[in-house]
Amino acid sequence: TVGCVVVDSQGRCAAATSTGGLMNKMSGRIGDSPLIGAGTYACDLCAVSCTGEGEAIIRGTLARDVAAVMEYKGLQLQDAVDYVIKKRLDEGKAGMIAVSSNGEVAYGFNTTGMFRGCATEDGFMEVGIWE
Amino acid sequence: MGGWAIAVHGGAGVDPNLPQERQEQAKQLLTRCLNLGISALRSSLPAIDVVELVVRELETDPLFNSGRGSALTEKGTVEMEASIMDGPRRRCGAVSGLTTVKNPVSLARLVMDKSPHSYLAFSGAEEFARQQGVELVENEYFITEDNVGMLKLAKEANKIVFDYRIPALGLETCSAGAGMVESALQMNGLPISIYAPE
Repeated sequence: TVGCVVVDSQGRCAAATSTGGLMNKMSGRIGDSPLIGAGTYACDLCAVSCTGEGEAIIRGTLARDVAAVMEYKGLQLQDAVDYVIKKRLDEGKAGMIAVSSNGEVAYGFNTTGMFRGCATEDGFMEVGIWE
Repeated sequence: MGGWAIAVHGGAGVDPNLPQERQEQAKQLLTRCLNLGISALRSSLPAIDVVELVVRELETDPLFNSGRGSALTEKGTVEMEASIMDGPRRRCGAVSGLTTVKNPVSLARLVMDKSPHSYLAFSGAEEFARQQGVELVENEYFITEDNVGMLKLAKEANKIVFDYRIPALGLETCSAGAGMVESALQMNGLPISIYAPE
């Protein structure tokens, strides 16, 4: 699975996710990536793209929940990502990247590593795999 | 208001034994995609166009599980899916079950912009792709030797395995790497190991 989340200079957020799904999956199986609110979500607050155990991400409506805890619990982006990864996955394994409309970037995962990269206008840039 | 920001991912759940050169390849691809997005943002491209541009690049490179290099079904074929969402008015588009569309994320974008729906799948999505004139290729284009090897492993273990980037070494070494998770954990009443990450 691959994904990208962006907030532009006008504060507009967007997310996109694309995948081949699971190795050896049944034909016709649909995972989280195409499901809006599960693997992909964007609103006026943030944008989120998820990857990992599709069935767990779907059950946890993971991407929408990041926006929901920001909206209803007033959490900042990284706190919202950490909360959802910690509280919404049961024993599932997943990772996600996210941006907020005020130019923050965040990620979180409870798997062994996640291929990710992030950058902000003030010059921050990071590419990583492990914790 | 803050400035622009961007993040990309290439999947979660990495083989702990992934050799250094494969890790370097992954970091180079992530860096290339970040720079592609950054220059688009500096040219004031809107966020929705930037995410599509970057995911297309990731789909075209065979390194990660999407587009070319996608995981294989139990039949050894590729069935791809993608979605895209534009925050300001929460417009969205999604596709599933694609077998010939070179860049699934761009078809998802067309579902959002050019169809009255938000999700098209399988034969309907393929027909829409033909109508829209997007680039179509044979299913074989998406299949890589690495993934044929991974599928063989998965079938031998009769499992849906973690989508680890398998080490460049011989297959016999990656049986330790492929994440066959023997776990007592249950989810939805099934052993959690079948819910391998993508």
